Amino acid sequence: LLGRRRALLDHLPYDCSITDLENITQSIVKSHLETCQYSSEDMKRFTWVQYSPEETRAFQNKSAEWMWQQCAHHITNAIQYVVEFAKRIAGFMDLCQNDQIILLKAGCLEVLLIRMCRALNSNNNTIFFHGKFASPQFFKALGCDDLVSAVFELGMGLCRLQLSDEEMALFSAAVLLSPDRPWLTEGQKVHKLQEKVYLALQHSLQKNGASEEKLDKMVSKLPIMKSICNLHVDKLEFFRLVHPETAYSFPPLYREVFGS
Amino acid sequence: KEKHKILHRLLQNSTSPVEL
Repeated sequence: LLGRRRALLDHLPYDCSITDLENITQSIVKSHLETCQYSSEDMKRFTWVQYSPEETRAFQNKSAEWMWQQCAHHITNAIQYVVEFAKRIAGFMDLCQNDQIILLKAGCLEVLLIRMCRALNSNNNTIFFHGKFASPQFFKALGCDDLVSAVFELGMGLCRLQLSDEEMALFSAAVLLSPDRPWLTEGQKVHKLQEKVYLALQHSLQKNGASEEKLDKMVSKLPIMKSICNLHVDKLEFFRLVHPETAYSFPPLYREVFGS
Repeated sequence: KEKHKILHRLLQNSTSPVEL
Protein backbone atom coordinates (compact mmCIF):
# COMPACT_ATOMS: atom_id res chain seq x y z
CA LEU A 1 0.00 0.00 0.00
CA LEU A 2 2.77 2.42 0.95
CA GLY A 3 4.61 1.66 -2.29
CA ARG A 4 1.42 2.36 -4.18
CA ARG A 5 1.00 5.64 -2.33
CA ARG A 6 4.51 6.70 -3.27
CA ALA A 7 3.76 5.93 -6.88
CA LEU A 8 0.50 7.83 -6.59
CA LEU A 9 2.34 10.91 -5.45
CA ASP A 10 4.31 10.86 -8.70
CA HIS A 11 1.13 10.29 -10.71
CA LEU A 12 -1.63 12.00 -8.77
CA PRO A 13 -5.25 11.01 -9.45
CA TYR A 14 -6.92 13.26 -12.01
CA ASP A 15 -9.10 14.91 -9.37
CA CYS A 16 -6.26 15.79 -6.99
CA SER A 17 -3.44 18.29 -7.57
CA ILE A 18 -0.52 19.32 -5.36
CA THR A 19 -2.49 22.48 -4.56
CA ASP A 20 -5.39 20.27 -3.39
CA LEU A 21 -3.01 18.37 -1.11
CA GLU A 22 -1.67 21.60 0.33
CA ASN A 23 -5.20 22.88 0.92
CA ILE A 24 -6.15 19.61 2.63
CA THR A 25 -3.04 19.85 4.82
CA GLN A 26 -3.75 23.44 5.75
CA SER A 27 -7.35 22.74 6.70
CA ILE A 28 -6.55 19.58 8.72
CA VAL A 29 -3.71 21.30 10.61
CA LYS A 30 -6.07 24.18 11.41
CA SER A 31 -8.72 21.71 12.68
CA HIS A 32 -6.09 19.88 14.74
CA LEU A 33 -4.74 23.02 16.38
CA GLU A 34 -8.23 24.38 17.06
CA THR A 35 -9.25 21.18 18.81
CA CYS A 36 -6.15 20.33 20.84
CA GLN A 37 -6.87 20.53 24.55
CA TYR A 38 -3.43 21.99 25.27
CA SER A 39 -1.14 23.94 22.99
CA SER A 40 2.54 22.97 22.71
CA GLU A 41 3.32 26.13 24.69
CA ASP A 42 0.95 25.04 27.48
CA MET A 43 2.66 21.67 27.65
CA LYS A 44 6.12 23.23 27.81
CA ARG A 45 4.99 25.32 30.77
CA PHE A 46 3.72 22.25 32.62
CA THR A 47 6.73 20.05 31.86
CA TRP A 48 8.42 20.43 35.21
CA VAL A 49 5.35 19.99 37.38
CA GLN A 50 5.70 16.40 38.58
CA TYR A 51 3.72 14.49 41.18
CA SER A 52 5.74 14.06 44.36
CA PRO A 53 6.32 10.51 45.72
CA GLU A 54 3.71 11.24 48.45
CA GLU A 55 1.13 12.37 45.89
CA THR A 56 1.89 9.33 43.74
CA ARG A 57 1.39 7.03 46.75
CA ALA A 58 -1.90 8.73 47.56
CA PHE A 59 -3.18 8.01 44.02
CA GLN A 60 -1.85 4.44 44.16
CA ASN A 61 -3.86 3.88 47.33
CA LYS A 62 -7.14 5.09 45.84
CA SER A 63 -9.76 2.48 44.97
CA ALA A 64 -9.87 1.02 41.47
CA GLU A 65 -13.36 2.46 41.12
CA TRP A 66 -12.25 6.01 41.93
CA MET A 67 -9.25 5.83 39.59
CA TRP A 68 -11.33 4.37 36.74
CA GLN A 69 -13.82 7.18 37.20
CA GLN A 70 -11.06 9.81 36.94
CA CYS A 71 -9.65 8.23 33.79
CA ALA A 72 -13.09 7.78 32.20
CA HIS A 73 -13.78 11.45 32.90
CA HIS A 74 -10.53 12.61 31.27
CA ILE A 75 -10.96 10.31 28.26
CA THR A 76 -14.54 11.52 27.77
CA ASN A 77 -13.41 15.11 27.85
CA ALA A 78 -10.70 14.40 25.29
CA ILE A 79 -13.15 12.50 23.03
CA GLN A 80 -15.28 15.63 22.71
CA TYR A 81 -12.30 17.42 21.19
CA VAL A 82 -11.74 14.53 18.76
CA VAL A 83 -15.39 14.77 17.66
CA GLU A 84 -14.84 18.48 16.96
CA PHE A 85 -11.66 17.63 15.04
CA ALA A 86 -13.56 15.11 12.92
CA LYS A 87 -16.37 17.57 12.21
CA ARG A 88 -13.86 20.06 10.80
CA ILE A 89 -12.19 17.59 8.41
CA ALA A 90 -13.39 18.41 4.90
CA GLY A 91 -15.63 15.60 3.71
CA PHE A 92 -16.31 14.02 7.10
CA MET A 93 -19.67 15.71 7.56
CA ASP A 94 -20.64 14.72 4.00
CA LEU A 95 -20.60 11.07 5.07
CA CYS A 96 -23.87 9.63 6.34
CA GLN A 97 -24.29 9.96 10.10
CA ASN A 98 -24.14 6.21 10.58
CA ASP A 99 -20.62 6.18 9.11
CA GLN A 100 -19.55 9.26 11.06
CA ILE A 101 -20.48 7.43 14.26
CA ILE A 102 -18.78 4.20 13.20
CA LEU A 103 -15.55 6.06 12.38
CA LEU A 104 -15.60 7.98 15.66
CA LYS A 105 -16.41 4.95 17.80
CA ALA A 106 -13.69 2.90 16.15
CA GLY A 107 -11.05 5.60 15.79
CA CYS A 108 -11.32 8.15 18.58
CA LEU A 109 -9.12 6.26 21.05
CA GLU A 110 -6.48 5.77 18.35
CA VAL A 111 -6.53 9.53 17.70
CA LEU A 112 -6.20 10.12 21.44
CA LEU A 113 -3.17 7.81 21.49
CA ILE A 114 -1.54 9.88 18.74
CA ARG A 115 -2.42 13.15 20.46
CA MET A 116 -1.07 11.74 23.72
CA CYS A 117 2.53 12.21 22.65
CA ARG A 118 2.08 15.96 23.13
CA ALA A 119 1.28 15.23 26.78
CA LEU A 120 4.29 12.98 27.39
CA ASN A 121 7.64 13.91 28.82
CA SER A 122 9.91 11.37 27.13
CA ASN A 123 12.90 12.38 29.27
CA ASN A 124 11.43 10.82 32.40
CA ASN A 125 8.58 8.63 31.07
CA THR A 126 5.76 10.68 32.57
CA ILE A 127 2.41 11.83 31.24
CA PHE A 128 0.33 14.93 31.94
CA PHE A 129 -2.63 13.80 34.03
CA HIS A 130 -4.90 15.84 36.28
CA GLY A 131 -2.62 18.90 36.30
CA LYS A 132 0.81 17.30 36.79
CA PHE A 133 3.14 14.75 35.20
CA ALA A 134 2.65 11.16 36.35
CA SER A 135 4.71 7.96 35.96
CA PRO A 136 3.23 4.61 34.88
CA GLN A 137 3.29 3.46 38.54
CA PHE A 138 0.98 6.38 39.38
CA PHE A 139 -1.88 4.47 37.69
CA LYS A 140 -1.42 1.29 39.76
CA ALA A 141 -4.89 1.54 41.33
CA LEU A 142 -6.50 0.91 37.93
CA GLY A 143 -5.30 -2.69 38.13
CA CYS A 144 -4.27 -2.57 34.46
CA ASP A 145 -0.46 -2.52 34.57
CA ASP A 146 -0.20 -4.21 31.16
CA LEU A 147 -2.49 -1.65 29.50
CA VAL A 148 -0.74 1.29 31.17
CA SER A 149 2.73 0.10 30.20
CA ALA A 150 1.59 -0.57 26.62
CA VAL A 151 0.22 2.98 26.41
CA PHE A 152 3.47 4.48 27.76
CA GLU A 153 5.57 2.31 25.43
CA LEU A 154 3.55 3.42 22.40
CA GLY A 155 3.75 7.04 23.55
CA MET A 156 7.52 6.88 23.88
CA GLY A 157 7.77 5.28 20.43
CA LEU A 158 5.66 8.08 18.95
CA CYS A 159 7.75 10.71 20.76
CA ARG A 160 10.90 9.23 19.21
CA LEU A 161 9.37 9.93 15.78
CA GLN A 162 9.27 13.64 16.72
CA LEU A 163 6.07 14.29 14.82
CA SER A 164 5.37 17.88 13.91
CA ASP A 165 1.86 19.26 14.47
CA GLU A 166 1.31 18.92 10.71
CA GLU A 167 2.32 15.24 10.69
CA MET A 168 0.29 14.54 13.82
CA ALA A 169 -2.79 16.26 12.36
CA LEU A 170 -2.64 14.38 9.04
CA PHE A 171 -1.85 11.05 10.68
CA SER A 172 -4.81 11.50 13.08
CA ALA A 173 -7.14 12.32 10.19
CA ALA A 174 -5.91 9.32 8.18
CA VAL A 175 -6.49 7.00 11.15
CA LEU A 176 -9.95 8.40 11.74
CA LEU A 177 -10.83 7.90 8.07
CA SER A 178 -10.03 4.17 8.03
CA PRO A 179 -12.23 2.51 5.39
CA ASP A 180 -11.82 -0.95 6.93
CA ARG A 181 -14.03 -0.30 9.98
CA PRO A 182 -16.84 -2.89 10.12
CA TRP A 183 -20.39 -1.86 9.15
CA LEU A 184 -19.49 1.23 7.09
CA THR A 185 -22.11 1.85 4.43
CA GLU A 186 -19.98 4.16 2.27
CA GLY A 187 -16.57 2.54 2.60
CA GLN A 188 -15.49 3.69 -0.86
CA LYS A 189 -16.15 7.33 0.02
CA VAL A 190 -14.11 6.94 3.24
CA HIS A 191 -11.35 5.21 1.27
CA LYS A 192 -11.10 8.15 -1.14
CA LEU A 193 -10.92 10.64 1.72
CA GLN A 194 -8.22 8.62 3.47
CA GLU A 195 -6.23 8.25 0.26
CA LYS A 196 -6.09 12.04 -0.13
CA VAL A 197 -5.05 12.53 3.49
CA TYR A 198 -2.24 9.96 3.13
CA LEU A 199 -1.12 11.68 -0.07
CA ALA A 200 -1.14 15.00 1.77
CA LEU A 201 0.93 13.42 4.57
CA GLN A 202 3.38 11.93 2.07
CA HIS A 203 3.69 15.30 0.33
CA SER A 204 4.19 17.10 3.64
CA LEU A 205 6.92 14.66 4.70
CA GLN A 206 8.74 15.05 1.38
CA LYS A 207 8.43 18.81 1.42
CA ASN A 208 9.83 19.07 4.92
CA GLY A 209 12.74 16.75 4.18
CA ALA A 210 11.65 13.94 6.51
CA SER A 211 13.35 10.56 6.06
CA GLU A 212 11.86 8.09 3.59
CA GLU A 213 11.03 5.70 6.40
CA LYS A 214 9.11 8.14 8.60
CA LEU A 215 5.71 7.31 7.12
CA ASP A 216 6.48 3.57 7.34
CA LYS A 217 7.41 4.03 11.00
CA MET A 218 4.19 5.95 11.68
CA VAL A 219 2.05 3.33 9.94
CA SER A 220 3.88 0.54 11.79
CA LYS A 221 2.35 1.87 15.03
CA LEU A 222 -1.19 1.13 13.84
CA PRO A 223 -1.34 -2.55 14.93
CA ILE A 224 -0.03 -1.61 18.40
CA MET A 225 -2.65 1.14 18.63
CA LYS A 226 -5.37 -1.31 17.65
CA SER A 227 -4.24 -3.86 20.24
CA ILE A 228 -4.22 -1.16 22.94
CA CYS A 229 -7.80 -0.23 22.01
CA ASN A 230 -8.85 -3.89 22.22
CA LEU A 231 -7.09 -4.28 25.55
CA HIS A 232 -8.91 -1.19 26.88
CA VAL A 233 -12.27 -2.70 25.91
CA ASP A 234 -11.32 -6.03 27.55
CA LYS A 235 -10.34 -4.23 30.76
CA LEU A 236 -13.54 -2.20 30.68
CA GLU A 237 -15.66 -5.33 30.24
CA PHE A 238 -13.94 -6.99 33.17
CA PHE A 239 -14.33 -3.85 35.29
CA ARG A 240 -18.03 -3.76 34.39
CA LEU A 241 -18.46 -7.33 35.64
CA VAL A 242 -16.77 -6.59 38.95
CA HIS A 243 -18.16 -3.08 39.55
CA PRO A 244 -21.38 -2.81 37.49
CA GLU A 245 -22.72 0.20 39.37
CA THR A 246 -19.55 2.25 39.02
CA ALA A 247 -19.34 1.35 35.34
CA TYR A 248 -22.93 2.52 34.95
CA SER A 249 -21.99 5.86 36.51
CA PHE A 250 -19.26 6.52 33.90
CA PRO A 251 -19.96 9.51 31.63
CA PRO A 252 -22.70 8.61 29.11
CA LEU A 253 -20.43 9.53 26.15
CA TYR A 254 -17.75 7.13 27.41
CA ARG A 255 -20.33 4.36 27.74
CA GLU A 256 -21.68 5.14 24.28
CA VAL A 257 -18.29 5.06 22.59
CA PHE A 258 -16.92 2.00 24.34
CA GLY A 259 -20.15 0.06 24.79
CA SER A 260 -20.61 -2.91 22.52
CA LYS B 1 -30.09 6.43 16.88
CA GLU B 2 -31.12 6.14 20.54
CA LYS B 3 -28.00 4.11 21.29
CA HIS B 4 -25.71 6.93 20.15
CA LYS B 5 -27.75 9.95 21.09
CA ILE B 6 -24.82 11.91 22.57
CA LEU B 7 -22.62 11.34 19.53
CA HIS B 8 -25.57 12.36 17.34
CA ARG B 9 -26.00 15.52 19.36
CA LEU B 10 -22.27 16.35 19.31
CA LEU B 11 -22.16 15.81 15.54
CA GLN B 12 -25.19 17.96 14.96
CA ASN B 13 -24.54 20.92 17.22
CA SER B 14 -22.16 23.67 16.28
CA THR B 15 -20.74 24.46 19.70
CA SER B 16 -17.10 23.82 20.53
CA PRO B 17 -16.21 21.42 23.39
CA VAL B 18 -15.07 24.36 25.49
CA GLU B 19 -18.64 25.60 25.48
CA LEU B 20 -20.21 22.22 26.19
